[in-house]
Amino acid sequence: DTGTLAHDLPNYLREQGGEKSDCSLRPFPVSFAQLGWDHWIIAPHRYNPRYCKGACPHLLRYDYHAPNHAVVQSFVHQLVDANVPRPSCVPYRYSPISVLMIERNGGILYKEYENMIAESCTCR
Amino acid sequence: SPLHPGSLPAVPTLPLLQALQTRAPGSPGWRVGPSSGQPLRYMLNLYRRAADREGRPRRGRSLGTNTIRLVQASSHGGQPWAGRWYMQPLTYLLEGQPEAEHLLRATVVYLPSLPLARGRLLCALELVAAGKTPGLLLSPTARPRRGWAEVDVTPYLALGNSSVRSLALQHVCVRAGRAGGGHDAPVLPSRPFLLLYLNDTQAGLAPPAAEPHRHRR
Repeated sequence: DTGTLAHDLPNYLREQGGEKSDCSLRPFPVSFAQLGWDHWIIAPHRYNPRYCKGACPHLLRYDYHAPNHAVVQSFVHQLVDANVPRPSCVPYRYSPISVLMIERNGGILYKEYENMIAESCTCR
Repeated sequence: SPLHPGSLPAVPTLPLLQALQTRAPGSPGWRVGPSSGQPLRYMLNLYRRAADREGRPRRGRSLGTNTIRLVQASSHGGQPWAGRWYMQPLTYLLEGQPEAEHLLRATVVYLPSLPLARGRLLCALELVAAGKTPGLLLSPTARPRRGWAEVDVTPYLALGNSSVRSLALQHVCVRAGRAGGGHDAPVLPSRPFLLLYLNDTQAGLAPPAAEPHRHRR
């Protein structure tokens, strides 16, 4: 059956209405001014953590960096038991963010928070 | 814009907002009067060298640490001016540093020379004698022709395992140059500030696990 899957990929993409419905990175900008925190969070002015959303395709393309388990789970969903969900679209790589803020005692703090901005997505 | 202050949930869901909310104004212990002036400009320049507009640390421009804390001095004592001399005792309070932040380096940043209407004001820093540590004049690690100078005070803060609660310095300046006929307006040299270069071993956001570690039965 996997052979047939490979053959119907073009149809599958067309049927899904193009790229945007695929698992991909989406923006989610938050402005500290909106939160009323810009008088003590000095920089950055904006924080865009981004997020991943979309359907994981039947055939997980190589650039998704999906683990083998995700490939197996996709087949199980497609060929064995649809109750087993398809792999989920989640962040794959992150980058840190640096924040400059004023502390309660009047000091000024520069801090890097790890894994704060999603840089890419995977299916797993 | 997805969020409006008016529609903020009681507990923000974004991890960064949760962590930052614990530091927000109005939370207990917040003292009015955020920093301004030269310390703020210094840290803003430092930030712009290290991170882009989106807040992402610049590649290859790392500061070598993930946390830098600027501590302002509290001054005490009477009139700092005596003739041509300016002597200001300064104390930097170090209590309340989070345990996860480990000190890598500490420097005090000050202006060694300030232009006056007539002549210059030359400044230096002295370590105030405390306990077994004798007082001494601190020499800057680099001698810039203009602008800020840094003196390394790491040895006086990282005393073995005991945590030092405060650092006491003396900011000493002298008016150099031709003595003018008239009376120079009193100058207040900008106050030196302490920079703590720290390694935060919990640079994440989630507070330490509140539950004790449970062993598998």
